[in-house]
Amino acid sequence: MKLAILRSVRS
Amino acid sequence: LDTFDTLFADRVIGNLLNRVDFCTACGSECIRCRKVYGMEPGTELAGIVSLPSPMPHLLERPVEHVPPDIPEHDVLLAIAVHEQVLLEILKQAPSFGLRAVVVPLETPDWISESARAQAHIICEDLGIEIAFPKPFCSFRPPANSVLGEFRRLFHIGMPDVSLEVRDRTITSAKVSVSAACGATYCVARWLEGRSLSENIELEVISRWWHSYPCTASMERDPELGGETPLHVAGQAHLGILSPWKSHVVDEDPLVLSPLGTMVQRPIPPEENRRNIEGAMRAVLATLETRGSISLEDLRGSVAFSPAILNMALLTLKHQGLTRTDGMVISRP
Repeated sequence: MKLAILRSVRS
Repeated sequence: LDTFDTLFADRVIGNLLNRVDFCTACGSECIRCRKVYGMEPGTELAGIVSLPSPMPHLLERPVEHVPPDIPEHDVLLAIAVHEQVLLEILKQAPSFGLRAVVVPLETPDWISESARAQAHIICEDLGIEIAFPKPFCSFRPPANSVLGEFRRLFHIGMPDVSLEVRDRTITSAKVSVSAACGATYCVARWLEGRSLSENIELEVISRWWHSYPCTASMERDPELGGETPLHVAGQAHLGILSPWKSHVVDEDPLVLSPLGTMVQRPIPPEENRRNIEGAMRAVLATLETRGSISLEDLRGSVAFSPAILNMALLTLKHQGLTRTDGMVISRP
């Protein structure tokens, strides 16, 4: 099972 | 501009990858308790896709903000991202092979109610499972679902710890599922060797879960029956003991009062101080914006019980931070 993580990073 | 939480995702990623120096909760007492755990065979972190923060509150063309580098994957874990971009990605889900989505809400405002409704519709049309656990450690989907398989294989969601007990002493505490931030490993480590006869709810579970620390929101939420996500996370960890101490998890919010009516279950004493401090902050914040306020208006504008609010007001007055004139509260 493949997991992708979507997140926010401070730009 | 909206800013988005970036820390929780870092904790979840650190926990999933089980980096050696990831957890520092026990300081010099670290026994590298996490080294016996690892990723299951057949599981893979296909990619970490980042959106910038802050971003404009309203995007005119959200599709233009979908990152080009999204890899093929079965499950998407979307942590505190812009909801319009998330919806666009969900619409494109078939091109990634997506089968299930988890959108954890450590704070109620990580996604709006309307976006949640839209996400449900998109996913239903595409045959994709979606969950919005609030907080993440309340995530316990049916075992035979894709989401259930995800919780089991990646070991994150509502905590599940197998305890071995001999003569009422916990001889082993093995984590099957941890809170996504990793707190459950720390709690389990300190449960080993302790007796079920001790107050391990407070001395071990609450203590280590709190000091890890849990970062779930302290905002009361009607969807949680007026509880805070933080409280729900704490209950999820106390549930580790439920096979052994069946009274620990009591989810019925109403109890029979001595007068024969059903009333809200009283708040456990150890939470009172925290709630009073929260109410004090809320009162000061209110006075910041409006100078003075009547007790009646204050009761309507902050979500604390009258008893907690009264204690907060007395404490504030005692500390000289507020002044009361009849029923009107103001700054000194």
